[in-house]
Amino acid sequence: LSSASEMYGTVRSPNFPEAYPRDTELRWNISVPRGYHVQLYFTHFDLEPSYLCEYDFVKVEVEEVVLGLFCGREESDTEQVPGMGALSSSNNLLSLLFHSDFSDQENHAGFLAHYAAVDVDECQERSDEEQLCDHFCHNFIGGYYCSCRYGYLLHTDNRTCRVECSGGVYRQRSGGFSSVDHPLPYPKSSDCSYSIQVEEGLVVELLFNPTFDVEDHPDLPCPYDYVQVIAGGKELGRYCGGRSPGRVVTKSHLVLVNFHTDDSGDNLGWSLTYTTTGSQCPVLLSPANGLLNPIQSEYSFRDHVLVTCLPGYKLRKGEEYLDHYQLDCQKDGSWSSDVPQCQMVDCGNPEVPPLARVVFGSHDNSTRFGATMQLSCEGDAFQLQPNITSSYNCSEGGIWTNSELGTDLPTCIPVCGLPSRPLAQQQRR
Amino acid sequence: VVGGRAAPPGLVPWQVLLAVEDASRVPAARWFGAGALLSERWVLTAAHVLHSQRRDASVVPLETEHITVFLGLHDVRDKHHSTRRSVDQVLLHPDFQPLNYNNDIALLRLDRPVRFTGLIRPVCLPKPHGQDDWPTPLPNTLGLVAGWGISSPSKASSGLTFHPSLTSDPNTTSETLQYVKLPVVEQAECEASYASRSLAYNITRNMFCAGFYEGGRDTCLGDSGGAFVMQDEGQQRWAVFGLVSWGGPEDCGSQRVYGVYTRVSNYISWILTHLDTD
Repeated sequence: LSSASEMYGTVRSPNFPEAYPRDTELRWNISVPRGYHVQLYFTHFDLEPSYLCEYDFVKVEVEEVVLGLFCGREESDTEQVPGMGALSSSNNLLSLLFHSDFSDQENHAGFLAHYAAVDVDECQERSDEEQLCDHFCHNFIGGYYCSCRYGYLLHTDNRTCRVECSGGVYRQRSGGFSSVDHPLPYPKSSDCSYSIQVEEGLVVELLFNPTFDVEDHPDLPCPYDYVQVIAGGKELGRYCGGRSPGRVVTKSHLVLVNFHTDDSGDNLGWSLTYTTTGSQCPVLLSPANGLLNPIQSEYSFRDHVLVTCLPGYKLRKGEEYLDHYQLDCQKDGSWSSDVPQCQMVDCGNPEVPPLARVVFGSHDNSTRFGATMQLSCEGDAFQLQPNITSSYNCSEGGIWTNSELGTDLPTCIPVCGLPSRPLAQQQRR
Repeated sequence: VVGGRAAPPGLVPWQVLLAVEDASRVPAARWFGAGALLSERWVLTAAHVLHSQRRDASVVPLETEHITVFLGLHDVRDKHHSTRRSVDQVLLHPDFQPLNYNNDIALLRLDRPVRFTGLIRPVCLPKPHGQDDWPTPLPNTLGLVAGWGISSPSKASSGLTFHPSLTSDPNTTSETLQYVKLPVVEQAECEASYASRSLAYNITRNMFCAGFYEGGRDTCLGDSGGAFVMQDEGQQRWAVFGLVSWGGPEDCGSQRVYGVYTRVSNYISWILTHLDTD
């Protein structure tokens, strides 16, 4: 038994080129570094021929797989000689066995062979199913390495390409996401997490779209790849296969969707949309002479409704009069307040400038929306400044308004040169 | 006012009393004059009432703190019941000539607005000279003047007649507001009456005379700055055409000694310039 581990070398039969001895068996185990295979070729071959090489022979093997069994000097129907062709091992090992039996009728010379380590192109040798690399394979002398498409990271297995896909947080009330590259095959060897965090008071509902393809196993529940939904600290489900989970009701405002993939498979992944619904508040009725906005058939948490009044009316909230008021649907399904009522605007008694007097337009001296009043000065010695003639109206804003002065009030000023006591008339003489 | 009548309260509601003290004089002097209320803040009067008596030729107004304005006053004994204001601005006419009283007109701005009542009201201004809606006083038309000045010619101090506003001796002045109606004198007669005297008086176009040839009715010391008002025929409103300015050295109300008044219609634009900026 001989071993050879050089990158190249020679193997010859005993006594070559003299006749080889009888009853001899020699084995050469040739090994070269990984990444190479052994190429062997014979430059001389002359062994005693026999039917199916029963007497003397050379056997070339790779890990007990026979690459060739040779004897004789020339090819025949039942015997083979190595010829000029080279024999290649499928890996970095090759074993050569020389056997001679008890007779050597014609003093055959044996064989002389050379071997050499030849680089293996691992990238080319594998079939598509046995791809060494997930994305790209690069051969070099004595080995190979893998690389990934942009955006992917080479997994520690140096073969598959994974992605960093954790940490996504979705805070909108609705949205959606999918496995990476969906509907193209998803990355291998990855753990993705998608977190939905909406306000307390809302609950999340997931809807997986019909196109769903996650690697599964016919007998075991999701041993390879799976989509995991966790809500409220509990796992709601672990999904794989070709059938969409459809609607998943979480009853929580915090939902985590994890997607685990192993280092194999070529599946298309999944996508989902999510919606949130809040606690339902009772339907509101508009106040008399008022409006609600928006008007909906149902209201849920976080919905707002703005209450306003028709022109000439104002909302009364306690002792306050307001132009508008907002009601909020709360997380417990109640409104933040009752609907305030609309009351007709009352301008109140006008501020009367000194020396002025007011005459209301209606018999009941109404000061409510639409009422009118006229200002004038007491006596002839005073006049309004500015000298307006139009009346004031109680405007929808609750303020007395004049078309000429707006909300300003005139003042009463004396007319110049007018005594309050007239000069006595003189008598004609 | 000589030969006048007591003015009932409210007859002349623009009439104001000016109490003045001049500490620059030696000894310090006190006197009073009159003025006419134009608006909530402004009073029209004669410049000589507010002219500080300095010994050089420059015209210096009195310090504002030396002037007090009484409004709505009828009886000078009731000053404490009347509306009182201080002054924050004294505007003598820039061309006032103390030697001949040419341009004898001034404005006072009250430190805060006054509220108009039946006793406190403004007087109108005439149209500017040359616009004949409100003509400058035509000869022989009657005007009305009021004041708390000397009412008896025999009590007048002849030594001060050239400065009719200087004294405030309670023994010679009226306690209640007096008024008198006086006709406007032809300008030629006015000039002639003063030209015949030994002293050379200069009657300018900024002055007019009012009074009676025979005397008896006149304004006098203490009436200075008061308004010579005339009534508009159409609207029955009174406008200030003159300001009591000066008179001859004789007793007030003497024969052919007309009172001389500042012709206000010559100064309308000057007045409005200051009122408009307020």
